[in-house]
Amino acid sequence: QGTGSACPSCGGPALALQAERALVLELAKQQILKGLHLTSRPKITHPPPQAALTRALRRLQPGTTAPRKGEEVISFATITDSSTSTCSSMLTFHLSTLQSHHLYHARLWLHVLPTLPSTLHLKIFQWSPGRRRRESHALLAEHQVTTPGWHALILPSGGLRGEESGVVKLWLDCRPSEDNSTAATGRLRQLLDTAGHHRPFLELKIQAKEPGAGRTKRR
Amino acid sequence: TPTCEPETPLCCRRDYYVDFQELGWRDWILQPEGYQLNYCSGQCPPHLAGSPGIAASFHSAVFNLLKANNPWPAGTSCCVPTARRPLSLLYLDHNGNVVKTDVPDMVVEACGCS
Repeated sequence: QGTGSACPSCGGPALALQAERALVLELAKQQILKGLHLTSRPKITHPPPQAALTRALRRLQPGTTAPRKGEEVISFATITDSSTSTCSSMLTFHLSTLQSHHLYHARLWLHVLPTLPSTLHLKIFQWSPGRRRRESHALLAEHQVTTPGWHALILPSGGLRGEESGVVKLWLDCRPSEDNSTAATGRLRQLLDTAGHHRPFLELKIQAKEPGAGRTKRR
Repeated sequence: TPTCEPETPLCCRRDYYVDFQELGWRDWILQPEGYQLNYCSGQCPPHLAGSPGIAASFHSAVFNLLKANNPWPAGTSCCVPTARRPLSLLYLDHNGNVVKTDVPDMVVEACGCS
């Protein structure tokens, strides 16, 4: 309690500066967590590499404001099959918010190495666990890539589904065009760069679902 | 609304810049580096009740005088935010995803008497 000066609002004794500062910082924490609908601050165990972060942030359109209650999300892939830079691989993303939000824009960013023989045919499947073998892959999109470097492959926002587990798995099936000799096969393994700061990532735009939206659809 | 000076007893906006480094949150809040946690404080005597801020229009000034002549004000009037703006945040969520969102009504821009 400060001596002499009075609180301008309630007339009581003003807080000492340190006490006021501590109170304001605590208020700031509560206000931010409430604004982000979080109960506590996230524990960041594996932050993405700074270089990957910087590159990915360049993809978020600067200056575009997310629509009201909208969010833009960048999710980096973890590669679940053994090799780290094969062409066909399983990309795993941890996206727990996808279930509770409406997805209206989705792009998969891939970095193709300069060893690209000519045209690369890419099929992107969503792998859903727990279904009968033949239904475990749902084709999301097909793309052809003819140049190395970063590529933003559009995914149908209606096709990509959140999973109960919060884990989304995309199976990348890619084949070079027919005119490549088998010699390229050896190089096939160097087509996609999925390590380090060239990790593939998903760029999503989501919006909080209006309460009861699901019910109207069911009715 | 004026920002509060130490000797301003009347309703005003108190500016407070909070640096996320000071909260120990720079590891998960990527942008911005901090924000204005402004808040309203000060007294609202009866003749200021309902005024949007000290720079009231002529109408509300007259209206205030009328109220001031009424010896029994209806109720107490409080110094509250009258204008707020959103804060755009870029942060890492618990899965390590980068999220960009606009948190509505985060920054108090003006205060006035209720």
